[in-house]
Amino acid sequence: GRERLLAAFDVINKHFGTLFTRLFRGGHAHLTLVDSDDPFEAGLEIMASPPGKRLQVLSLLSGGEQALTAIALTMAVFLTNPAPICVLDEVDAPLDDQNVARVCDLLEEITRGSATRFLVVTHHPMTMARMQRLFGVTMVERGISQLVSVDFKVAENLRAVG
Amino acid sequence: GRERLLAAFDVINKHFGTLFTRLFRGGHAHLTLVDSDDPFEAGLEIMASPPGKRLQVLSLLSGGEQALTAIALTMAVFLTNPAPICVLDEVDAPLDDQNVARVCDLLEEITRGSATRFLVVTHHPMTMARMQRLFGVTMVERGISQLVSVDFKVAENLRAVG
Amino acid sequence: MDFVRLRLYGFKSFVEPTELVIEPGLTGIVGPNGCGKSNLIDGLRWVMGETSARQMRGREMDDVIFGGSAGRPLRNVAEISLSLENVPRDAVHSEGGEITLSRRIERNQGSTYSINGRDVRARDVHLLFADQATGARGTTLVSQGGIGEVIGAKPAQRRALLEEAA
Amino acid sequence: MDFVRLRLYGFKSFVEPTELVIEPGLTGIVGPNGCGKSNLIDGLRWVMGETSARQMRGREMDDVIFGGSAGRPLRNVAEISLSLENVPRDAVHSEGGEITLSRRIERNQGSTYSINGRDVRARDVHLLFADQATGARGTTLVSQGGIGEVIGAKPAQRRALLEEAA
Ligand SMILES: Nc1ncnc2c1ncn2[C@@H]1O[C@H](COP(=O)(O)OP(=O)(O)OP(=O)(O)O)[C@@H](O)[C@H]1O
Ligand SMILES: Nc1ncnc2c1ncn2[C@@H]1O[C@H](COP(=O)(O)OP(=O)(O)OP(=O)(O)O)[C@@H](O)[C@H]1O
Ligand SMILES: [Mg+2]
Ligand SMILES: [Mg+2]
Repeated sequence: GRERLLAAFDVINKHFGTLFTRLFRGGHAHLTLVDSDDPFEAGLEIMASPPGKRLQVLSLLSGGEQALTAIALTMAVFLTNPAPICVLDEVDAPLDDQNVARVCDLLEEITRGSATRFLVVTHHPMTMARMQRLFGVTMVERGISQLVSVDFKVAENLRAVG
Repeated sequence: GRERLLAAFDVINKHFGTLFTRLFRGGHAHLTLVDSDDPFEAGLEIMASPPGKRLQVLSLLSGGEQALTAIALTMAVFLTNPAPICVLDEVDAPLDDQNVARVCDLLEEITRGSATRFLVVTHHPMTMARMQRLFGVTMVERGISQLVSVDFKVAENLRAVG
Repeated sequence: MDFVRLRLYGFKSFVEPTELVIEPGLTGIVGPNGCGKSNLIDGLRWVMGETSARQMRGREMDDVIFGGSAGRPLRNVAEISLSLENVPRDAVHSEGGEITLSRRIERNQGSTYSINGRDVRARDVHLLFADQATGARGTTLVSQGGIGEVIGAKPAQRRALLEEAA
Repeated sequence: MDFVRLRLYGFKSFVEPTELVIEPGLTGIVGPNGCGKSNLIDGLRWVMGETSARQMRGREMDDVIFGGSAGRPLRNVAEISLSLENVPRDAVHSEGGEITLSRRIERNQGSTYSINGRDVRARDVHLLFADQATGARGTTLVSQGGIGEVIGAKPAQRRALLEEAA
């Protein structure tokens, strides 16, 4: 029990640090166990410091920096113990274009090496363009959802006319 | 005291219903006073139903629909008692392009008729293009913010290179 | 274990039978505000055993059943099924490594689960996914607006992350 | 009352003196993630009398003072001033309808307000804005992620909306 948990902590922590530095192109981040010496009782604290900035309270990070940090952590958990499916519902909403591109780079790399399935809900044209396939959800009849498989050009219009 | 509050309620409610129907191009919404007959004690409930959908619990509305409903309410309060300044920090983040355009139409109309000042923080190119002037915040030196006035073309680049 | 197909019928705004084929790699889901993208994700979480109506963004679990629209009456039944392949040999009622997990809810009657047509308990469903580092509350199922939650949470609330990865 | 200019010095990431001219109509604020856009908005709320460090996204109010960067040491003082025109005649220390409201904080010493160079109390600042349907917690100052709050709030929590508009 305890050894397994501590071993998992070490692996997640390593992945988290690496992914954070990759997404932020610098800086550093790590996890610490707090509030108890017993891994079964302890809580998980996140320390994150973007490049060129001092280490500080997480709440002072910007909306986009917090989202990017959380994406690094979520993917660290995934890499530690790969789940059969991963769903990301508009995680790119607070991100600027540069960070959207970096997240897509990461997702492409993670899926290249595994059979894992990712469902990515997005409004962002850059994210759409990086998907291997696209499904559109429309409400041709008001209040009734319909699922259609679309190619990229159609999706662009789907976004535009609503 | 009570009359003023009830009168304000009527005005906000009317504005809210009108703005909701405008932003959603249909449907209807209204406010009700709940939990007490005394306007000083009562709470404010929001009833909203997008076009073609049944009236239901607010929490079942989508992320974008909730944001649009909240924008209608915020602007209803503003129209009832115009504040000297209005700040909107990335309220367009959950919206699709069609709704971004509708919100910008509304903001343009509200500012056309008054001397009110609006500060609109955004990452969305459509919203940027509808502003009368743009300020860019950059961190040329890491960790140090600098404010520069930009024209639209420069802002596009600012978004892109981060 | 591979997730290969999700079928919805009468669930939220998916009143018509709808099938989402899930293939390896990156599948994008797009569409205007309020069209049903997050409802689809709710459907996946629901069939995987979600017990909280709040997580389904409703007040009570019956809120997941199609509640009607301007043009159609409400329904009283919703059903979702999830097809899985390469499931572990010892998984309950698995046939040749393939499973179709279904959940059906009837208004005012609660919901029932079945695997390959045979009734199972909610516990069986939870166990099926627990061994695969996933489940209705899995860390890698990030709902809309949920990405920032891990940042705002208290250290004790983040423990689940660790346990899932172990 | 018109808001015409905001000046920051030593506040959060704005360690250098910075001036934002505020003109009528729509002014957009753009820039990459983490560059300081929301800090600017926090600055406006802070000079208008915000008392909660949490609303400033910190743990204590000293967190609004520049905390240093890789290349620069931390500061111990932060100051923001807001220039207002066409203020009501009876507003405190107003000269010809113009006011410059300032707030200054020193590490471990708390903060002080002044209007046109003369010390005033926090109460005076709150009164100045209360008559103008605005203030540090005004409904029309929507912080990042704050637009959905009014939807998720309980009916009693939405009362402030009504009182502000009255
Ligand atoms: N039980 C139900 N019956 C019918 N319609 C429902 C039911 N539950 C939710 N809905 C409808 O589903 C819509 C919300 O869908 P959903 O949250 O999936 O949108 P979305 O595509 O994610 O949009 P966004 O881009 O704004 O996040 C609401 O408009 C609501 O009316
Ligand atoms: N007291 C302080 N001293 C120095 N830097 C600070 C201080 N407080 C916050 N910061 C820095 O400000 C940055 C956040 O800025 P802000 O929230 O304004 O970004 P933003 O432009 O709104 O970004 P986004 O587009 O992601 O919302 C953080 O990276 C943080 O390091
Ligand atoms: Mg959604
Ligand atoms: Mg921000």
